[in-house]
Amino acid sequence: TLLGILCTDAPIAPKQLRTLLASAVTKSFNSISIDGDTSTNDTVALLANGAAGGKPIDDKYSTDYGAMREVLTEFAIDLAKLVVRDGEGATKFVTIRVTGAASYDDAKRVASTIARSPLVKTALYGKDANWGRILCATGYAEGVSSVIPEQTSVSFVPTDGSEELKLLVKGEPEAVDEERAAKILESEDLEILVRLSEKEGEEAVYWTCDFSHEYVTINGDYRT
Amino acid sequence: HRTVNQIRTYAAPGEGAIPASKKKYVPTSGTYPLGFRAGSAHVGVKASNTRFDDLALIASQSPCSGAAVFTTNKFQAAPVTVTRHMLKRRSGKGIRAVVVNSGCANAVTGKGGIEDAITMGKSTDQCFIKDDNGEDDGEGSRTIVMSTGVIGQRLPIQKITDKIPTAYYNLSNTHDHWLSAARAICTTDTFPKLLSRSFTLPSSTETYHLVGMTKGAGMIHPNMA
Repeated sequence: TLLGILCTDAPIAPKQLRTLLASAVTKSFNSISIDGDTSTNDTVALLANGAAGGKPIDDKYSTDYGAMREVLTEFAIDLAKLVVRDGEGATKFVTIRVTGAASYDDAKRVASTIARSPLVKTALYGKDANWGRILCATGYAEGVSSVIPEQTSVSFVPTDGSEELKLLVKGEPEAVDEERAAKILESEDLEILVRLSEKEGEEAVYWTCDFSHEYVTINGDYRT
Repeated sequence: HRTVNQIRTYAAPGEGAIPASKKKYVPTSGTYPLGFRAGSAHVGVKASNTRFDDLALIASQSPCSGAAVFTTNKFQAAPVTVTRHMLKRRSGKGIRAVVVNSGCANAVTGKGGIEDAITMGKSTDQCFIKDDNGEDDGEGSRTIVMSTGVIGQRLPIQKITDKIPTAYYNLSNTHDHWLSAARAICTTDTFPKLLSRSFTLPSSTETYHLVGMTKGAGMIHPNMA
C-alpha cells in the first residue's frame, strides 16, 4: 500500500488544493509501479494551513498557482521515487521514458505496461539487455494507437551522463556492445528510453524496479 | 536472501536496521512548515510488535485546507471511504489532522470496519476539541484517517483509541518527531521516507515550506483519483 501525507504552510484554497494535488499525483505517485498490484488503501493527502502568510492561492490561472504546481509536482516525484527505491526485493531503480507519442496518455500507458512486465523486470534483475521483452510489452499496451513498429527505437541511457546505448533503431536491431550493456546494467540506476517516433510528440516518465527472488521470498512468507 | 539482503517483516515498523545502502535516503535534518506538528505512539496493532511506534498523527495548529486522492480499487478500505466522505462533506475546509496506523489495513472489514475508521477520526477530533476549550465547528470530523498493513482483519480499535491521546501529547515540530511519524507508518519498508523543502512564490516575499512522508514497498501500482 502507498500512503502519503504532504503539508505546507502556503495559503491555498480547498478547490485549488484539490487540482494541485491531482496534477502532482498524475506525474508522481500515479507514475510508479513496484509489482503491478493496486492496493485497497492507497491514499495521498495534502494539507495547507497558510501559517506562513501571504496572498492566498485561489485562482488556477495565477502565476502563484503555476509555481505551486511545479514545486508540488517535483516534490511529489522525489517522494514517489523513494518508494520505488524501497521496492520489495528491488536491486535496481529504473526510469522508463517514452517519447514521441501522440498523447501523454499514450506515452504513459506504454511506460506503465513496460513497468509491469514480469519478463522485463526479471531481465533487468538478470542484467540482461533484453530489448525484445521491452518491445513486446510496448506492443501490447492497451488502447495505444501511436505505436508503429517501424518507427520505434529502444535505448539504455546510463546515469553517468555517457552516451545512450542503442538497442533498436526504427524497428531494426542494433549490433549491441554486450560488454557496455553489461556495464550499464551493473549500475543500480538505469533509464530505458523508448522513442515511439522521431517526430516531436508527447513524453511520459515512469519509475519502477526489477523483480528478484527476494520479492517472492518476502511475499511467499507473508500471511494474512 | 544472499542476493539483496532484504529480509522484511510486517509487524514492526523500524524494527530492522536501515540497510547501509539506504541510509543516504534518510534525512538527518529538515525545515518544516509552520503550524504543523507530528507525533507517534506505540499501540501494538500487530501483537508481535511490542516496542515500535505504529500510530502516527500529523496535526495543524489551526484549521486548514485538505485534499486527498484515493485508490480506484473497487474494494476500497474503510478509511478510504470514511475520509473521502469527510472531505466531501466539509468541502476540504477546516481539517485539523491525519491519523495513521500501520499493521492492519482495515480493508474488507465490512460495516464494523467503517465504524472503526469513524471512531479513529472521532477520537482524534476529541483531542482538538479539548484543547480548543470544548469548541467544535459542528460540521463533523476534521481528521483524515489512514490504515496500512494486513487486509481482512478488524482493527484493535480500543487499543488504538487508547493511544491517540499519547500521540497527540507527543506532537512536536522537531525533525526527530517528523522522522518518528514517518517510521510509524511503515510496514515492510526498510527505511522511513521523509522529505522537506523551502520555496517561494512569485507574488509574495514569504518563504514557504513543504514536508512529505510516504510509505510503501509492495502492492504498489497506484492509480489514485
